[in-house]
Amino acid sequence: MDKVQMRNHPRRQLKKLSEDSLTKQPEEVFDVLEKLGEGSYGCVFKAHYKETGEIVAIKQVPVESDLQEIIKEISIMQQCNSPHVVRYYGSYFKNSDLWIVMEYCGAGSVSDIIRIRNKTLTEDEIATILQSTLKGLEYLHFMRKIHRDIKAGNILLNTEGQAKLADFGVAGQLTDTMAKRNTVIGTPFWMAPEVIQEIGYNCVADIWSLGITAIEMAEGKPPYADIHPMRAIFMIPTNPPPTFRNPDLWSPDFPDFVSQCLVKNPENRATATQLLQHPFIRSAKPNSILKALITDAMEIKMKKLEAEQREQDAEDDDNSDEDEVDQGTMVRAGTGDSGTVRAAGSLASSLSGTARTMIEYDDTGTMQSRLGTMVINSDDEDEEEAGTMKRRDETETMQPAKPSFLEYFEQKEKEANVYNDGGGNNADNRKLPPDGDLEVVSTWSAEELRLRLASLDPQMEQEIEEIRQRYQAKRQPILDAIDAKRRRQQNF
Amino acid sequence: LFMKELEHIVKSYEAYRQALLSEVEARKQRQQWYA
Repeated sequence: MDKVQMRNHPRRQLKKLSEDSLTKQPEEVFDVLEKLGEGSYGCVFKAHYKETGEIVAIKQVPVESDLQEIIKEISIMQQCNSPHVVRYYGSYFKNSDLWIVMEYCGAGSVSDIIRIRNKTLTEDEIATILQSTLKGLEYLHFMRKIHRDIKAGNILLNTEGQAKLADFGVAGQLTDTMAKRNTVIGTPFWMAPEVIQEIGYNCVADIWSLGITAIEMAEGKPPYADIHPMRAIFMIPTNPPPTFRNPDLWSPDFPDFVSQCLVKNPENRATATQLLQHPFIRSAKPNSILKALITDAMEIKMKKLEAEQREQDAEDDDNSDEDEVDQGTMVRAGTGDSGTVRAAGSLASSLSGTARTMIEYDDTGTMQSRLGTMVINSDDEDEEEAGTMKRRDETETMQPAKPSFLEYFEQKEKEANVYNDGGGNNADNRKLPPDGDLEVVSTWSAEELRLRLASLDPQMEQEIEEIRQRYQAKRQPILDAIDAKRRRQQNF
Repeated sequence: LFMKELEHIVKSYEAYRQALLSEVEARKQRQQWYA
């Protein structure tokens, strides 16, 4: 295997925060500028590091969230020293939040760029981004670390067009005694077949996700994005590897590259080092070709913000007129006091500059935009020994926010309930035919068939939720016992 | 175990979905034939 080159950034760059900075209160050290993104983990802000004038990203995570996961994320970022991995500078505790200070990537995530321009990427742009991403993966895999959530939303670009791996919230470390992992982790559409099948996986699981990401960049969404994520999970290991919808649109090297990533048997899948030698990557153009793309995305973002600001100002003026008319000399409340969520919402939909893609709910978004990262089974070896499967969710202690794919399930369930209430659907319609007797469908009226088809997905989701809760109830006492044991060991 | 149960549920629903869709399709074809 070729030696991994430790590539150094040519420009001077912030390495870590000074000792002095770390002893002060964070608001003395940074000017927090604007919100870049928001997710189940908390919020990310752009901030100005007063000591050096540099711009950083600050992730604010409530301390009552899963600290183990946050510590793992920090630890992995701390161990990495690559221009292709987002850098970690330091952390602070502030009230009930942990502030994680990281490298700022001004152009946001690849996924955000695609969405904000409403355009997929060209083959040249994709090759350049994939080249940087592969260098990041080569570095990570050389350190025996697996990212486990490679997708366009977790590849960030700085303003120079350099791609960097971000969001190590579910990343893992392979040790000498553990050649493979068995935890089911990732975001459903990007997950490799061997991860879903729980037959053990290693670093090349990230390569499968990279292949899916390549399709995502070219077509705007990953394969199976339009179907229910749970169905996708069962289709990925069963079906042949996905390909482009229209392979004729691309030069032969690109589909060939993707086909080398999307090899179902991980033993036959190419490594990051091998893929860096693929003709599609070797002929990639320099980062500077991404400048136009980045400038375009940043201009659109700026225009959107300005338009929203104008709208907000106009609304404030209208409110002010109303106040004057209705309430005479009454002092108009400022926007900050009005408690309107609109301004915050519009800011949240601006480009994400750091570790996670923003959550953006809109009519045009597919369910993909609501999907979070799935974590079944923990990495914790104690828990693995106990043979208990782990699926983190909102009911688990110290986990403040539920994954967004569960929110999607709940939303669908609510929609179904509204539908059922409005349509006079009865409880019977929420059941499968008894004993799998599917002949009965021929006796139903057309209207009944339509209703049953419409309520199929929510019913399935409800059943899935029920078994999830059942397993959670079984697992919780074991987890509590493990936790108590671990705490005793720590005290000792 | 969880994944096995999950798989069972999804497969049952898939079969059910197929049965419903086939029935809808069969009726559509019958209607077309009568028309």
